[in-house]
Amino acid sequence: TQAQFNETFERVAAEFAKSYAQLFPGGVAEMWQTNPENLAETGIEIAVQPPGKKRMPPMTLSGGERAMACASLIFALVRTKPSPFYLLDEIDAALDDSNVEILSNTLRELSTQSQMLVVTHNKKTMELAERMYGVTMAEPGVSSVISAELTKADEQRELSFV
Amino acid sequence: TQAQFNETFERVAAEFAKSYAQLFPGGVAEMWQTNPENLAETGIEIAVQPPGKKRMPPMTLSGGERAMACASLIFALVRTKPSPFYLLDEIDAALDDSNVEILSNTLRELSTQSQMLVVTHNKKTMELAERMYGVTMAEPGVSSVISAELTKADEQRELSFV
Amino acid sequence: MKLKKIKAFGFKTFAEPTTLEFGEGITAVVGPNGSGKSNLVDAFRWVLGETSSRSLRSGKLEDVIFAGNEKRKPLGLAEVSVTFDNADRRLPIDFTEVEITRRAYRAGESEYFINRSQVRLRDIIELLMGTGLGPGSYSIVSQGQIDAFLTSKPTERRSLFEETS
Amino acid sequence: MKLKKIKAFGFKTFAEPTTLEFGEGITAVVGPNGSGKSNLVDAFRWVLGETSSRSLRSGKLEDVIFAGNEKRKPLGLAEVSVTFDNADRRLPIDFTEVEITRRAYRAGESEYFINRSQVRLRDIIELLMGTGLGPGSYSIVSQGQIDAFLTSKPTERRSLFEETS
Ligand SMILES: Nc1ncnc2c1ncn2[C@@H]1O[C@H](COP(=O)(O)OP(=O)(O)OP(=O)(O)O)[C@@H](O)[C@H]1O
Ligand SMILES: Nc1ncnc2c1ncn2[C@@H]1O[C@H](COP(=O)(O)OP(=O)(O)OP(=O)(O)O)[C@@H](O)[C@H]1O
Ligand SMILES: [Mg+2]
Ligand SMILES: [Mg+2]
Repeated sequence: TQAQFNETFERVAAEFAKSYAQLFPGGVAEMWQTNPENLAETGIEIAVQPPGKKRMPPMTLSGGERAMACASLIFALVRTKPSPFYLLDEIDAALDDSNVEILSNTLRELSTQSQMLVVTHNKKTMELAERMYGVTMAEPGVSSVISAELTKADEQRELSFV
Repeated sequence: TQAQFNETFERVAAEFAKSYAQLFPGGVAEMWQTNPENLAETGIEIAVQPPGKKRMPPMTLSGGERAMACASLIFALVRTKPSPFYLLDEIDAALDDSNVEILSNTLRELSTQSQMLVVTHNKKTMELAERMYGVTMAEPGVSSVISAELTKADEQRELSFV
Repeated sequence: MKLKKIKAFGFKTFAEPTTLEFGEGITAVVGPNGSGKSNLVDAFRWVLGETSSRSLRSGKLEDVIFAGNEKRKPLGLAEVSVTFDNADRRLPIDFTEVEITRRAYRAGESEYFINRSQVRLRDIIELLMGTGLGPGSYSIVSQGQIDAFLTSKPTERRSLFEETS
Repeated sequence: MKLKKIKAFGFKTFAEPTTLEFGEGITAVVGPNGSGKSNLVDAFRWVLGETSSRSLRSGKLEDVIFAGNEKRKPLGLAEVSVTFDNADRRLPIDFTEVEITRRAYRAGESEYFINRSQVRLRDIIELLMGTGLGPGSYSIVSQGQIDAFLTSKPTERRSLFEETS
């Protein structure tokens, strides 16, 4: 229903703005409906302004900036409409080391209430995990999965097969 | 003209198949026109079969497999219709360490005849470079560029600002 | 509601029966390009009722069945089962453990099961409604899709959002 | 034909005059997210005659002019110059060194120059024809576009290929 959609939307939008500002102090992110009275025709506009920069159309944002803005939106959804688990496939691909760190810290915090499956090539993201599965193709075309409890001693060895 | 297009196409398609098979021994890549008689209506079909795997539609290929197949196509174009320089923006983003190595070796080989500007976050890709420019934002919103001749002694220090 | 495990056999590159178990917190999945990590994500989408060939990176239904390799012949069947701990009854069904299974044969349609009883696709969708799971769920972010919301048009964003709420 | 250097001033985040020099082989460009690396690639596209707002990641023409930040006001002009060594006369023009410049003012259209003489956009396009440079050139691969050829439809691939040959 229209009222329900608008109410959910407002809560998520508020949390989105809060999430982004927390991750990027001085930064501003906003989301609004173009036509809140008309559910059939409304669109969702979004504006992101990284700290110290001018507000520009989203298409001008860099790959890493877009990924972090969208990650903030996911975090907002996790906080307002939590799902029991999340599958995140290489969401860190475009990030520099500093943003990987920021993302990791938030994933760690949210993982206390939701389970997360994170596909990654990034060593720092791997360090977050309680457990790790290695997917390899000893035989071409056939996946084989090895499990690894990620202990400090093992870490070097686990990371060597990637 | 139709004949010219077809002739160029055939040369590039042959080089593409050769390139891919060289990078991935046992792998097969092919490119063909759906309608070579009719330039206005023809499309280009492409099929890539990584070593030991079954030939599958391109949409089933993984992110890294697609990137390497397209890199092979670029290499084929470099060898058939060379351009004086190439600008490659984060083409290594989806690659695992082994594919970054394969890509690097080919870029090094091609860079003897063409200049290349490579934007990257990947330390191994950086090691390829004769020179490096660091783009930073000491003042938010304003790019500032520092140049760095990449020497072995410097390498640690250069990589620390990324 | 907690995810306990997933089992895949005959689905894409899972030519051998493959089981992954999950616990609290973060599970990392790593490995070389093309090894099957995103195929595992596709298995989750598929067993939870996804039918969009674009989301499954698969041309037609039977493309999710293991197509063989140089040594092995294609398989005739793909099956994925996902098991949840439902002690909190977040899934509206009176079972402490809930196993959702999807099976596809080459010549046929998909078959769906809840705790080994055959059901229809709409029963799966209905079961998952309100949990934030199921087709179009924002809780599964495919490779390359992290910035989809930002790069879409305003009306496309609205449909993405609707599937969430 | 060899690329010698590029100078950008007032283009996107290049609020200060910025020059990069090139030599043989590989030049790496590195730095944090959002610092301006892809903007540098856009500067190359722009000065070589690109007009597609999608390729330039820019809504309208004046969006490529530095929009200011918290401390600085917007600039009124963007200018990019790229300089080539043309000893081999691969560019069909009788100069050993060729500098292509593009300038845009907020209220106006773009202006183009070859070695400081004003020309029209079509003169730039004609000059570059046959070198594999210019709008749509395959020699510039934008961020996220490496697999564009593979993920496009067959007819889209054809137009991508045509711009190459
Ligand atoms: N039905 C099928 N039968 C056999 N192989 C298949 C089938 N469907 C997909 N594949 C293969 O699975 C491979 C892709 O696997 P996947 O996308 O999971 O890789 P990945 O581990 O995510 O790699 P990356 O790190 O590059 O993203 C492709 O080589 C594809 O051809
Ligand atoms: N006309 C302009 N004026 C001021 N800032 C601009 C202008 N156009 C783009 N920008 C800003 O430039 C930034 C993007 O820069 P760019 O895409 O070059 O980053 P990048 O270094 O490639 O980062 P990444 O590693 O994430 O890809 C955005 O913050 C955007 O708002
Ligand atoms: Mg993948
Ligand atoms: Mg970039």
